[in-house]
Amino acid sequence: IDSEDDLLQECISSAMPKKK
Amino acid sequence: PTPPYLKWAESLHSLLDDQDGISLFRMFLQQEDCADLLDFWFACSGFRKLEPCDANEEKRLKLAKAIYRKYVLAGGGIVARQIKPATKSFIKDCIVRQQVDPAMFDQAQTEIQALMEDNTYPLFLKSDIYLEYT
Repeated sequence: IDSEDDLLQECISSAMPKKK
Repeated sequence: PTPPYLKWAESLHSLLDDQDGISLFRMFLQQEDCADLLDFWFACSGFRKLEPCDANEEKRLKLAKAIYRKYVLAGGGIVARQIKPATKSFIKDCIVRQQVDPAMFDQAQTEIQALMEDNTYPLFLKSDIYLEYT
């Protein structure tokens, strides 16, 4: 379950805008 | 130059295109107990960015299942309550048939986005959190 959460978190972060 | 917080009021996309805007919007949504809407929206965008190729097929399937289990599966979550039954069935079918298309969450994301545009985003612009920030 942990790794599934990590995967989700990584996915969410990958879609966030980068620091300007 | 226009301060970022004024740009946030132009459209939901302007808000979601700015890290500070996202943080503040998330604080507001947490207060309203619906931060999952935002996480789901970004999870859909992140999923779409994962290119289908042999090397990450397993990862994409695992991720699709994770998104499905956490947000779409009926468990009383806000996202699950807002997505149309037909959209949920479509996503479930993709997973059962192991056909994870980059666009498989697009319709669900559109539905959640419409909810944010019509509801939580206008409320955010009138909220104490936003007004105090400005």
